[in-house]
Amino acid sequence: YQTFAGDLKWDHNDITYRILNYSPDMEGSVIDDAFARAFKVWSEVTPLTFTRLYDGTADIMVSFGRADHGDPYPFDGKDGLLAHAYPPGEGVQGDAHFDDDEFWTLGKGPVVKTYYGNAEGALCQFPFVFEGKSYSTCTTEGRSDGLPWCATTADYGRDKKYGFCPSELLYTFDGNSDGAACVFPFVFLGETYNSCTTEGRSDGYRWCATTKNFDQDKKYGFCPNRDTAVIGGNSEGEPCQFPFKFLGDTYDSCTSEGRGDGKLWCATTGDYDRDQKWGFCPDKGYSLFLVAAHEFGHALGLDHSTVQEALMFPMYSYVERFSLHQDDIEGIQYLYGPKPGPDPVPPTRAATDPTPTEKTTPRTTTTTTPAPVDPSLDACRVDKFDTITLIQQELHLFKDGQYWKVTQKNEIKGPYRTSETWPALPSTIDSAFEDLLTKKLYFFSGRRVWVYTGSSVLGPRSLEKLGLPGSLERVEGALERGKGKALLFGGEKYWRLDVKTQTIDKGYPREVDEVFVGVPIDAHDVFLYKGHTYFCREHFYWRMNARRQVDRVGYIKYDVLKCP
Amino acid sequence: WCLPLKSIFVTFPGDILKNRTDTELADDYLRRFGYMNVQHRSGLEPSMSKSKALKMLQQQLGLEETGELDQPTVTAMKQPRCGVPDIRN
Repeated sequence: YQTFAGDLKWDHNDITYRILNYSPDMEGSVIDDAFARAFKVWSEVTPLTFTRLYDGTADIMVSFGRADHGDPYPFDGKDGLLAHAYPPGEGVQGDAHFDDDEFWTLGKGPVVKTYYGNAEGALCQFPFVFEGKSYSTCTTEGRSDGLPWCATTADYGRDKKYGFCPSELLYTFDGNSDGAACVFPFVFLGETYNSCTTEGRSDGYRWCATTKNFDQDKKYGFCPNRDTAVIGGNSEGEPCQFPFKFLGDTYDSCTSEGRGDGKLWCATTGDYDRDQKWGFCPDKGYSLFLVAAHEFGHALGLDHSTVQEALMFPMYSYVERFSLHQDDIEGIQYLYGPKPGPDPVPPTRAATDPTPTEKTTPRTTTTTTPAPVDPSLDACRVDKFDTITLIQQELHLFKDGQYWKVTQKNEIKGPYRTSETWPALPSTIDSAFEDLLTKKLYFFSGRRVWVYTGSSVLGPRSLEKLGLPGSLERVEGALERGKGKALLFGGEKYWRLDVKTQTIDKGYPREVDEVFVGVPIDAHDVFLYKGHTYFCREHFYWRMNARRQVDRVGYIKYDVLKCP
Repeated sequence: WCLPLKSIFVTFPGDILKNRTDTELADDYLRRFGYMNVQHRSGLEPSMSKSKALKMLQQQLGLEETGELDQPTVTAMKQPRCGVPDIRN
């Protein structure tokens, strides 16, 4: 690793950041989440904390821009330069800029979040089948209002789950219209427009008026890109037009003809030779999370590493299951030191419990329901829990050394300190389950497992002791299956644990997608709740019934926690 | 139909990335990411400095240090990357 000359670093650990604008490629909450996760990469290994500001000047100002975007280092169109950031300091120092001529995704193609419909904001499932035809993009088929939609499960006919895809007919972002939809036609400088336009702007962003007359009302917003929109060129945001003519030939799909760099492009009108309107075809895109984590490394004081596997290596490469390389950890800890251990336990409950009558109550170490840490810490504000599991018929949601409980009356209680209830556990729990026969609790963190029986603990033991492979980095989810069996999920596989013998049954591992069809194979949490199996990715869940059919996709926050 | 297609390259309007030769690409890359600047400051001959710069780049990227603009180096230069210079002067 390398640091900048003079070991530039922040002189405080409570770093602030502000997101100044958004890319049209992904919905705002998905971008917010990618940035938050990118900061977490660094806060997990240092004493640094990151707080988001919504106005004013933050230490790290995050923005998207194209080509000349206001600093001396212009971007270069699609591919090539993806982003840059400045080392810590005042003014532009510490800021991170992302090239919006890139196609920003989570690294595996368009991320299309739905609106309205009946899928409660779930992501589109591509491909999906509608009336016997397979669709790999949003479609307006079956609708007369021109609104693009998609199914959120693989078979619309079977599941009837759908939502509307991002389009200017649904909403705008940034601007001054609070997300209102475009109004067509609208008037701008006396001209009438029937679609989003880049007229009047030098940065290439497409916009529209949200009333019928911009000149009069001055209300506007930026148009989200449809999933079929081209990237860059001179038609950003427009869909490909097939077939199109190019140098006299007709093309029914994207082509690299005419280009020396092999990139696929298409025309956005039927005749390129006549109209010269074109753009690059959508591809897998670049993971905003990975690029942001790299740039934030610069913003914290790390220069480029020469270790190819390190996050701070200058070249982009997509990794499915990211973990920070030791070189990056050593670099950032050289500047800021390691993350301190668990918070010290206060000498009495008085320090954490505001109830006056309990101030003199001696602290007991045997309690299984300690006083809440800080009731203002709201489970509804947590985007992604470390793990969720059912213990004594109550859902337990773990996050960063704390946990909340959802009672059988659907009340959220907590947070409680994990270390007060289960002192041997580390702050991050990957998965957990309760063996209903013995009432033992199994907790997994990294490559270690702890078994609690009441207040006594066995472990930590390595995963290999259970017969799990050495290559398994963590157990992402655990399902109690009754009769002394539990399923342990990791990567794209799962194993069946015989809880009595503490060994893995023969015939395992098995592939997740062979048995649990229709759920994300990269789920980071799997748990049982009210007879259903939940597979979580980010703040979404896929719910599977006893017949192993996905019968619902939704938000943990709203559907399970009943957050307002 | 089995005759090789003769591709015609066109200039696309609004395309920031122009069709550049590998040498043009390398010159721009070495300058942009700090490799050439360092060499200029040492006062070496330009031809010498480019070879040295290429070696520095190849070392940084874990490539064979030939000092030549070989194919692996050109390929590496075409990879998507962060815009922060590798070498600061």
